[in-house]
Amino acid sequence: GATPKQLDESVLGELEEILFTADIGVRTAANLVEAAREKAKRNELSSADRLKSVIRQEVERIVDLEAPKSLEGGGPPHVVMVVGVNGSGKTTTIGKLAAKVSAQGKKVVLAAGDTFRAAATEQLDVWAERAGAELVKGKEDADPASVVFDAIKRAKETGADVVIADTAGRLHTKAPLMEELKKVRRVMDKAVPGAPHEVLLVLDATNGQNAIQQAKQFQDAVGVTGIALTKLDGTAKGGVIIGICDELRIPVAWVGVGEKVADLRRFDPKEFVSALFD
Amino acid sequence: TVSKGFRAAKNRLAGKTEIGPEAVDESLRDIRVSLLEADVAFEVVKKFVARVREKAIGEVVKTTITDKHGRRIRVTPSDHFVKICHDELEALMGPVDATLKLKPKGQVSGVMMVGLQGSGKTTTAGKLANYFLKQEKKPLLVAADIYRPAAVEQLRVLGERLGVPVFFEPDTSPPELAKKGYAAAREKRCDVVIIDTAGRLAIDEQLMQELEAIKSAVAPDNVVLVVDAMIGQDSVRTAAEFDRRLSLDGFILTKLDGDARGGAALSIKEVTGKPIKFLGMGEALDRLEEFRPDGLASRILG
Ligand SMILES: Nc1nc2c(ncn2[C@@H]2O[C@H](COP(=O)(O)OP(=O)(O)OP(=O)(O)O)[C@@H](O)[C@H]2O)c(=O)[nH]1
Ligand SMILES: Nc1nc2c(ncn2[C@@H]2O[C@H](COP(=O)(O)OP(=O)(O)OP(=O)(O)O)[C@@H](O)[C@H]2O)c(=O)[nH]1
Ligand SMILES: [Mg+2]
Ligand SMILES: [Mg+2]
Repeated sequence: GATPKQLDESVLGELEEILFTADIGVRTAANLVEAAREKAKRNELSSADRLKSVIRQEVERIVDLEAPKSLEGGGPPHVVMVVGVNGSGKTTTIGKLAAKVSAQGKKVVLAAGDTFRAAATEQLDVWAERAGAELVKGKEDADPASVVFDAIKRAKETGADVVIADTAGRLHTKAPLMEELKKVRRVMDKAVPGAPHEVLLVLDATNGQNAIQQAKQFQDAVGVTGIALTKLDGTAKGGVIIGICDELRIPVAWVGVGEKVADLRRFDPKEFVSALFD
Repeated sequence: TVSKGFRAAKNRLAGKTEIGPEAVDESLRDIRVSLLEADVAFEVVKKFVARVREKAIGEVVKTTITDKHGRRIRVTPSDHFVKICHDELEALMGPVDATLKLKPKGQVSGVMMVGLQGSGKTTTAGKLANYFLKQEKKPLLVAADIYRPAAVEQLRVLGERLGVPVFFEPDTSPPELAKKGYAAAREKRCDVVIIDTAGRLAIDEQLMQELEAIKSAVAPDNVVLVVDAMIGQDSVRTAAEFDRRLSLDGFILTKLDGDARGGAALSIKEVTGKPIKFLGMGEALDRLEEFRPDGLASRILG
């Protein structure tokens, strides 16, 4: 019959396929397999199911980071900055978050901080209405920082509990755009010392390994407190966040599962692992 | 930036005067890492590595090759191996076919944009309108995304910037909008209709049927899948399903102005056989390039 070592190799091959097709990435997959091998050696496990279960536990351990409270704790107002690359789902996620705040009976102000893209403000306006939030916007091509400043000012005037600032999508490789984001952050701190209390990086679950670069660059530029992983209602598994949690220690706070206002849930490590392996 | 995988492969072979099968296999393991890190689909990486192995085992021991101009040149085994990888990747992504199918003069041609949420369809519709203007054509845009907040407004703003008409009517289904868009094009003597559709999941049965309905309503000459270059392993599932349901004419890969390696380019071509027509290289409406495989091949290999 097959020796334990032989069984390991074919099992590892099957596990590799699961891990890689979930966008887990070469280095993270190698780390996981290594950790599983260590445990396997100590406990003499070599069956396929046992190895798979060890890797599952390891993934769950990695992504189960202490997630800071979202949408509360700072100010008032508690200021949330939402950032990410183009098309990741920032504006839609803000609409969903605003609805959650309104549902708690709290008041939320949205800042139309994307003053660049065609109809960005109009899009956020629809979401503000759906979520029962007030929208503060500027003129076309206004300075994003000034719109955000005005929104925070308005929130303080009206006793709002939360401010959520939308920003234009930007590729992390564009230095002037990352500088613009840093400026928005500085202006938030001027408006409310300590703001932003929360910086959410919106990551598209269909992204591959580039998501890791995104997380690194946005973290370096403005400091990311949590990730909103969107489009998990599709066939993509979002495996890149395992490496992000492991290397950068940034927790996933929210998960987007659709295009409607209610399609946003808290990240659940067990659900994530089960969707990945089952 | 050179990825570890490809550089490791080159270093492994550097300085050798001949390369046996084991050295090739070791180098192929490095290439495999590089391609997976570049987001090439797992099954496509397997196929690619098998193909390169077949070529390399036979040829890499040679120290002179004939280049594409027919000249005999000396190469190191390492350079030759690298060349095989490069050539094989370029061959898999080609041939170059950046042309869209257009009807003869006087008739209305169509381009239908489809794809996942946020991939860049609306922006690319604007870029294509700009592209056609430069070719002295008269484009018309159809705003058939009736779901996303301010989607019609977004397309209207782009049309206005270009001086291109945008067709939309409230309370009208997307297939009906496409039909009426063609009628509007004929009325305005436009010769190419570009239909922007809502982003959707390939597994959304109802929305995929909507695309089939638009296609059967107006039979657009081109159905183009717009793909975000940052996409990971999902590229194969998505491309295969859109192709199966709509029989795509080609792809446009967007957001290549970032640092995504763009391995999806290889995956989608390999899995569907359909060509990449254009590359999106920025948010501005003039940032559209015709596809050439050589630049992308280097980027994917690292
Ligand atoms: N299926 C699905 N679609 C989503 C989800 N979140 C956002 N979307 C869709 O993704 C597309 C892009 O969303 P936006 O909110 O405009 O993304 P954005 O990051 O604000 O885009 P830019 O501002 O242009 O950078 C829209 O079609 C959304 O409906 C999600 O969780 N699931
Ligand atoms: N940097 C860069 N951004 C791009 C490119 N193409 C599109 N974008 C941006 O990507 C974001 C999404 O573009 P859209 O055109 O709204 O995408 P879409 O596919 O129509 O989105 P949905 O209709 O929601 O599915 C916007 O911020 C665009 O400006 C590109 O080639 N490079
Ligand atoms: Mg937005
Ligand atoms: Mg669109």
